[in-house]
Amino acid sequence: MRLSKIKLAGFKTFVDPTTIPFPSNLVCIVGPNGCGKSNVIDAVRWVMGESSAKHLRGDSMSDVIFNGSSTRKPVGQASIELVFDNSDGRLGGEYASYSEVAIKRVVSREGASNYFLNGVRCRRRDITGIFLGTGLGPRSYAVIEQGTISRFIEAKPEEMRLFLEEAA
Amino acid sequence: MRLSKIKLAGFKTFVDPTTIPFPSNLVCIVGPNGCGKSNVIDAVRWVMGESSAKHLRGDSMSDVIFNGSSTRKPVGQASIELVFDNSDGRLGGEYASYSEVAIKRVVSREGASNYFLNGVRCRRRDITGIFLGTGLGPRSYAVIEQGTISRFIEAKPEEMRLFLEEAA
Amino acid sequence: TRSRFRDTFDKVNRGFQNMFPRLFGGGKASLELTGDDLLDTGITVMAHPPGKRNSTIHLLSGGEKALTAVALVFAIFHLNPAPFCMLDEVDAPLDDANVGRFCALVREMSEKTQFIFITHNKITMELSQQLNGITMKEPGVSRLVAVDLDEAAAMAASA
Amino acid sequence: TRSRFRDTFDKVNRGFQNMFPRLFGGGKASLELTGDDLLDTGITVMAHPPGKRNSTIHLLSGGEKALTAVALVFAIFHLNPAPFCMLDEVDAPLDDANVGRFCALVREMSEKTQFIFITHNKITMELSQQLNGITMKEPGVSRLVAVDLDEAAAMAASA
Ligand SMILES: Nc1ncnc2c1ncn2[C@@H]1O[C@H](COP(=O)(O)OP(=O)(O)OP(=O)(O)O)[C@@H](O)[C@H]1O
Ligand SMILES: Nc1ncnc2c1ncn2[C@@H]1O[C@H](COP(=O)(O)OP(=O)(O)OP(=O)(O)O)[C@@H](O)[C@H]1O
Ligand SMILES: [Mg+2]
Ligand SMILES: [Mg+2]
Repeated sequence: MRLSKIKLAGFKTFVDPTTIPFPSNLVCIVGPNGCGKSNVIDAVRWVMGESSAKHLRGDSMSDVIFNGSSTRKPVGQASIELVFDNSDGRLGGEYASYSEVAIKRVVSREGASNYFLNGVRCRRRDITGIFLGTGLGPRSYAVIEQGTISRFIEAKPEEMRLFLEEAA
Repeated sequence: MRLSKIKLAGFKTFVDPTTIPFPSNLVCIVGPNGCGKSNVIDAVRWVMGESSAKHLRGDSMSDVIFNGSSTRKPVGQASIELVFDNSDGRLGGEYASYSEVAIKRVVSREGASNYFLNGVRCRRRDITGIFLGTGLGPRSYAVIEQGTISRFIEAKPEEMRLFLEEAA
Repeated sequence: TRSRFRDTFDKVNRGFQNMFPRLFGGGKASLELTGDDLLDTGITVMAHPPGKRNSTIHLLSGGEKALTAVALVFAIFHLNPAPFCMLDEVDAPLDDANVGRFCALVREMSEKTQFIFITHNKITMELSQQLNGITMKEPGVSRLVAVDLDEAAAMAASA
Repeated sequence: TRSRFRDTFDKVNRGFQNMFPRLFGGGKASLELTGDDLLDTGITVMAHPPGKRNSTIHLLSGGEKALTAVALVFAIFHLNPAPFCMLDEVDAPLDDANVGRFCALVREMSEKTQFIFITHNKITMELSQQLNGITMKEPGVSRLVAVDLDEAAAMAASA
């Protein structure tokens, strides 16, 4: 199972619909300061169920919706879709037979989020459920945010234990 | 007034007496990871009166004393001396007439620190007193430790106020 | 489930002891249990870069800490390999020699795990098989551009 | 005393409004008072990189935050110029264009203030008039070596 692309629209600085391809196992994202690279990481954690605005560098959950620039007006909703290549059937349970699995999250300024699995509406629980046991999730060790790598070894002994237990 | 050199001995990885010259207003310190660059910054803050082991990345104040390597035994004391060129007489009070001002701190494993001003023993108060009003000090805005620059703007409004008042 | 914890701990510890010297070009590291009861003991990290005897993790330099943490994260991938790994400028504090060893390890692990990484470092950019450039030709608006290595290096050079 | 605080705030704010666009190549920033009483009001930072309207400091990117903080610290130097300024890898999160503007400002300020800086970035190394190399030829022991620019770049490249 690998990530084949991410589709962003109205999310932070990605106001226009944008698809970022991940065609291989070694993909690099580059660009100047402030261009939107870390916003892609935030998008991945958000669609996997991140529910804390502070963890998305915002004050409220509507801070993920594009709130304007010097030439554009704010928009009313944000949507992110992760498309996985599941041809190895690694994503478990009832979805093992799907060769492509797409999870999507949409939010409008009023606040309620809608989740979709292969285009069909579902609950947040279904999304977090699908990743159970794969090591993925909104705060997983598999997604290292900017400036946080050293925290893994600075944790207190009890926290380090919890961290290992979650990863198992 | 400018810093003309720093003399280190027995301090962290600088076990052998070492003098680092600062002959101009643009001096760069380079070297591979772990070679001792940030230890020089710790040395400057320590001799200016830093009294918290945690702020020197240690567990106790004796962590500033060289505690051995694969080929060397630990030593019993650490000493740092900052030598200032004060030919412009900027360092105030009774020292204005000195063209060179040297402040030194020595500590042994038992823990008591001794401070020296131009070779004459003095108290910690005399060292912090000499820097009053110059903007320098163990936690001054003039010394930015590794990885801490962004904290200046992430501070809470009350902390930001305190920070500005101290700098004045 | 003491035995489950023990099993997890041993696996990650073995992975950590293996990854650390490969990233540092020597030295050794390990995980230690702080208590006797497997049900509530904590875990501490011991790390000795080559030639050093330092006692605590806090004395490590900025680059040494980042590299030790990468060794631990990669050890966890050994225990439970997630489908992808996203890294946001983890190479920023590293000198070129450590970046080189980091890239070599990522290249090897990419046979089993997909790596998606953000970097300003030209050595790390060369590791990639695909480069995605993001620009803001229109201020405040992100747009994807295809780039090659020279363009990517230039991008990191211009705002 | 109210008037002293007001005076300090105004001076630093003016310095900050001046430094920010020089470091970012445009945009604007300022300090704002959170309360009405000068004796206990707090201070917040507003920053708009070129083309952006973002509301809070927290939404800024890693590089934008570091550069905004540098603008604030340099503004304080305008208020009370300390004899020297020591910077430990503040350029690590910056792309090359921002490093260039940072170096230009440091060069200008070095007429009045002494700068001592640690960096792995070759562009920043070129700013210096004197390069001090630190090595550990003997593992665990720091030693000073004189280096020129090419050697310094090589040093950052080898452990
Ligand atoms: N909801 C939003 N609407 C518009 N712009 C936003 C929104 N949220 C964040 N931003 C902008 O996104 C930018 C930050 O982007 P990001 O953190 O992805 O940069 P980056 O490419 O990672 O840069 P760096 O190399 O400095 O880390 C900020 O300038 C911020 O103003
Ligand atoms: N008291 C001590 N005795 C011996 N070694 C020490 C002592 N205190 C710290 N060290 C060693 O100093 C090293 C850290 O040095 P320092 O932080 O100055 O590195 P650096 O050159 O800044 O590296 P980086 O580029 O990664 O930031 C650590 O490896 C640590 O073990
Ligand atoms: Mg970023
Ligand atoms: Mg350092």
